[in-house]
Order: sequence, then C-alpha cells, then structure tokens
Amino acid sequence: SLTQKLSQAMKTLRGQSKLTEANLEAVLREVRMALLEADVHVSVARTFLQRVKEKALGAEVMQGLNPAQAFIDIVHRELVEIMGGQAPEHPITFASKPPTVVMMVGLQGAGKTTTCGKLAVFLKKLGRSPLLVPADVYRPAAIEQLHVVAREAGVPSFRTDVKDPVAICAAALAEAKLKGWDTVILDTAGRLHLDEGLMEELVRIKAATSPDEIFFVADAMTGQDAVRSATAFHEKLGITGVVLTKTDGDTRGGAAFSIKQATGQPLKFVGEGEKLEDFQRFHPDRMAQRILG
Amino acid sequence: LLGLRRLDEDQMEELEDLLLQADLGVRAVDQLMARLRFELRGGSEIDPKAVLKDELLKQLRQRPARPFVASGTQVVLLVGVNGVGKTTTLGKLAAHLKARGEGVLVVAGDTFRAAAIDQLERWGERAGVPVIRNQMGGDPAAIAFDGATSAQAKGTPWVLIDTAGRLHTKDHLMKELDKIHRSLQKVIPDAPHRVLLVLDATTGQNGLQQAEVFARTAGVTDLVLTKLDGSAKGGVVVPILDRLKLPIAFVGVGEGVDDLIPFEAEAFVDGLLD
Ligand SMILES: Nc1nc2c(ncn2[C@@H]2O[C@H](COP(=O)(O)OP(=O)(O)OP(=O)(O)O)[C@@H](O)[C@H]2O)c(=O)[nH]1
Ligand SMILES: Nc1nc2c(ncn2[C@@H]2O[C@H](COP(=O)(O)OP(=O)(O)OP(=O)(O)O)[C@@H](O)[C@H]2O)c(=O)[nH]1
Ligand SMILES: [Mg+2]
Ligand SMILES: [Mg+2]
Repeated sequence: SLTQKLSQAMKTLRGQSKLTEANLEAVLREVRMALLEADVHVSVARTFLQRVKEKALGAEVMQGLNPAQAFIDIVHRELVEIMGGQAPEHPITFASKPPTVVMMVGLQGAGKTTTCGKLAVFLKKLGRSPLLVPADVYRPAAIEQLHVVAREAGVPSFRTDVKDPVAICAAALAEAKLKGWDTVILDTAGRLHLDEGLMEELVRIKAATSPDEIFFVADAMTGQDAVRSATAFHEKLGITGVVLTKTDGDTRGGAAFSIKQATGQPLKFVGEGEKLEDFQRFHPDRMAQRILG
Repeated sequence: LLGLRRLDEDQMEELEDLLLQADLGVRAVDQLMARLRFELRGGSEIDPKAVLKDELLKQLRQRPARPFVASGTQVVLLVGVNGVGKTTTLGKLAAHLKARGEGVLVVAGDTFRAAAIDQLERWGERAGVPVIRNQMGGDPAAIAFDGATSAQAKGTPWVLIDTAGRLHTKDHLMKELDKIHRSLQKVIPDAPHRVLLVLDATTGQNGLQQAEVFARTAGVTDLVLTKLDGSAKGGVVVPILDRLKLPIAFVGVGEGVDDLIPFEAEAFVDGLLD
C-alpha cells in the first residue's frame, strides 16, 4: 500500500526535524508512482505534486511518531479538496420554470443509456416525474434499449417516428411542457470528440433544448485519455457535471481526478453496478482513498 | 556543453510523458527509458524514437496472431467487461467471415442486458448471417449448447457467441463463463477454439487486471483492441503482452461493419509514439 511505501521512503529521513526540498524527493516519487498507476493524468499528477510539496515543505510532519501517515493525510486532504471537498450542493440544478432538461453525453460504451435510467429512478424518489428521450439513432437497437430501461425504471419514454436526433429532442421537450413532465433526460449516442460532425450535433441539441445540466458520462477505468476527451466535450458544450460509471470494479479511478482537474466541473454521481439502483452521489473521500491505493 | 545536457533532460521528460500518456504504465515506461538511456550513453548519434520503436516492436511481435482458418466447426467466444465493443466486434467478424464465403452462426449469449439480443439480431441482419436466440433471462450456457449443436449438425464452419459484459471482479459472473465452456465441450470437446478478450483502447492500467483474470478463468486465446479510431493509444496491451504473451487478433477502428482490421504491430507502435 502507499502507506507502507511511504514509510519505507521516510525511514531514510528519520532524525531530520523538517522536510526539505532535498529529502522530500524520494517521498514525492512514491506518491507520483501511485497516482500514475491509478491512471491519474501525467500533467495532473505533476501539478498536484507541486501543490502537495508546497503544503508539506516546512511542515512539522517529521516531528510526529508517524511521518508517513502524516504525509499521506496531507495528500489525501488535498485530493479530496480538489475533487469536491464537502460536496454539499444539490447534484441537479432544477429549472425555475419546468421542465428541467438533463443531457447525457460521452464516448461510446461509457454507460449513458443505463445512467439515464438510474437518474430517472433517483429523481422519482425525489418526487419528480422524468421523461426519458432516446436520441441515439445510430447504434443498432439503442432506442429499444432506452425504452426497456424506461420500463424497468417505471418512467415514460418519448416515442416518435422522427429520425433526426435534434428534432427528437425538441419534440420531446415540447411534449413534456404539454403533458407536464418536470424533467427531461436526453440519451445521446456515444461519439468520439474527434468526430466534428457528431460534436456539432450535440451543439445543435443543446441549442434546441437549452439543457439545465449537461452530464459527461465517463468510464471509471479510463486511462490518460480522460483529460483529452473530457476537455474536448467541455470546450465544445460546456458540461456542467460528470458521472463516473463502473466503479464497482477494481479500477483505481484516477480518471475522476484528471477529469475534475481538467474541466473544473463537479463530479456529481457514480454508477456502481448494472442495476438501476446502483447509483449514488459522488463521494470525494471514498474516491481519494481508492486512487491512493 | 552544460546547456546541451539540460536540453536532453527536458527531451527525456517529454519522451517519458509521451509514453505514459499512451497508457503504457509506469513499469513499462521505466524499462523503455532505461533502455533509451543505455543506448544514449554511447554518445553517438541516436534517434531516441527509433530506439523506443525498436524495443516496442520486439515486445509486440512476440506472439503473432494465428489467422482465423475454418476447420470443422470452430467456436469463437467473445468476452470482456461492460461496453468495450464485444457485440459490435462480433457483428464485424461475422460479416468478414461471411464475405469470405464461409458459413456463420451467431449465438445470442447476452440474455441479461436491455435489448442486447435485439442489438445482436440487427448485426446479424447487417452481416447476412443467422442468429440463434432464446428469451431474455435465459441460461447463456443453454443457448451456447444449442448453437454449437445446430452448427455441428449443419456443418457450419463458424459459431460466434456473444456474452454479456461482466467486470472481472464479479466471481459469479466469471463462473458463468466457465459454465458456458463446459456446456460447449459437451458438444465439441475442443470448444471454444477461440476466446477473444475485447479491450477498449481508452482503458488505463485496469486493463492488465482484466486480462489477467479473464486469461486465468476464461481461457483467453486472443485480444481484440477496440476504439483505436479515438485519441486513446491502447498502450496497456504492452504490459499485458509482456505478462500474458497473448496475440492481438484484431483492432476495432470504428462503428461500421468494415471497421475491424488485423493487428499490425508497426502501425500500432507508430500510433503510440505519435
Ligand atoms: N458494472 C457496471 N456496468 C455498467 C455501469 N453502467 C453501465 N454499465 C454497463 O455498461 C455497458 C454499456 O452501457 P450503456 O448504457 O449501453 O452505455 P452507453 O454509453 O449508452 O453506450 P453507447 O450508447 O453505445 O455509447 C452495459 O453493459 C451496461 O450495463 C456501472 O456502473 N457498472
Ligand atoms: N468508435 C468506435 N466505437 C466502437 C468500436 N467498437 C464498438 N464501438 C461502440 O462502442 C459502443 C459499445 O459497443 P457494444 O458492442 O455494445 O459493446 P459491448 O461490449 O457488447 O457492451 P455490453 O454488451 O453492454 O457489455 C457502441 O456504441 C459501439 O458502436 C470501435 O472500434 N470504434
Ligand atoms: Mg447508449
Ligand atoms: Mg454486448
């Protein structure tokens, strides 16, 4: 574990009353290694370590009985702080005038369609009445999948013969206003941030529906690419939050830290299983513990 | 002279960053950088990227892929964690084999996820091959048995079996794969002849855990690396190959039926170092 590795590194620093730039290098190297093995982006790790170094330098860390633990506490605290601190805010900003529109975006296979169902169940528990909208016209049986998910969630889903995703979303919004559903959840097709045409499609869906939330859905096992894809989606659309999926595996989840750092947007939810109830508010302290291993 | 030495260190860091950002992982990158520093000690004119390319090609060519050749009835099982591209890869492979003039039977082994069977049936239509299925919630081992039996009876050369996505940390789901194996063996003792572990190129170091567990419990014979048309480099296959010595059969480069190509080591390494 990182505590054990740091204890080893710190044995060589015993008898020194203060942490100095020189004696800190070995310790920082261990932390850097842990972060990189956890899939934290190279540049994000670099910036973070600089910040930790500043906090630790001159600290009285070395006076205590367990300098390794004290150092880890600094690292852990900083990580939690960056990933959302106390995260007291409500995860969804509801529109003053209904319906609230939530748009799900992300790379192929990240878990958007499943997350739409999970969010619907979550909102139903809060007394809201969501409408799910299948706007993925490309993937075979994607629309069917969304309807099945909606049925399992016990919420309505929008049905239409319209084939254009932008028109589907606009029509669904009009339907929601008419029929009184207070939350509209748009399931979009997975796409590469490199695909200009499909990224433009998202811009048009946004223009047609003025979403109150645009959630970037990301797979927790994503590696270094997390910064590239999240940044691209953010620059194009202005995402307002992130959902991290498949956290029920054993991936360390460094992508969470990378995405938060790269976009500055809040990590709102985690998907922790395939069932619709496997959905929770994001907890920065739990994620930090996992990343540090 | 000192100025030149300083530039080299910045260049070394740049190269190390490039390799780390390709998801090669700390261990593999440390080894590559050590090899590079050794080569540079000689002081002679060395192209660092050429050294790295040479080392990476050596590692990636250890286990060349075995071509897919029809012989009796060959059973191919697609496995992997959720959302990596198993169903899509199966569809592309079915189309490719059919286009070669060889008979294919597709088996709907994902009886769990919403509309999984519908998705596979659409791919079957697209590829022009039959899909055998039961209802949702059915036992995947049972449909695998039916598929192998039917193919053997008709002399169909290829049986491609789709399975549900599953995280390698879920023991009961990994055990289900074992049950599918035993079910197939009742029909064809050597089946499955191929077990393709599908990996997403955006995956980080967890790819190594996935490969280790699936290799140990599902008898993986080949890897397929998908979504290489994105910006992710898929470098995690380097430590996977180093540890497990598995061949990479195909690479997925898009969502269309033709977007499955044979793994080509040099093109892949050029992509890593780009
Ligand atoms: N274990 C686990 N699986 C998940 C989670 N979220 C989604 N999945 C699974 O991941 C796979 C992909 O989910 P989808 O909802 O189809 O993903 P998507 O982003 O809509 O995919 P595309 O529309 O093709 O881009 C499915 O097998 C889901 O059941 C999660 O939190 N944990
Ligand atoms: N860009 C790109 N997308 C791909 C590739 N392979 C698959 N996809 C997409 O990835 C998403 C998931 O593909 P699936 O075939 O449903 O993945 P799966 O592993 O069967 O998913 P589960 O059965 O839910 O575990 C779909 O949107 C596919 O179109 C690829 O090589 N490139
Ligand atoms: Mg989807
Ligand atoms: Mg599938």
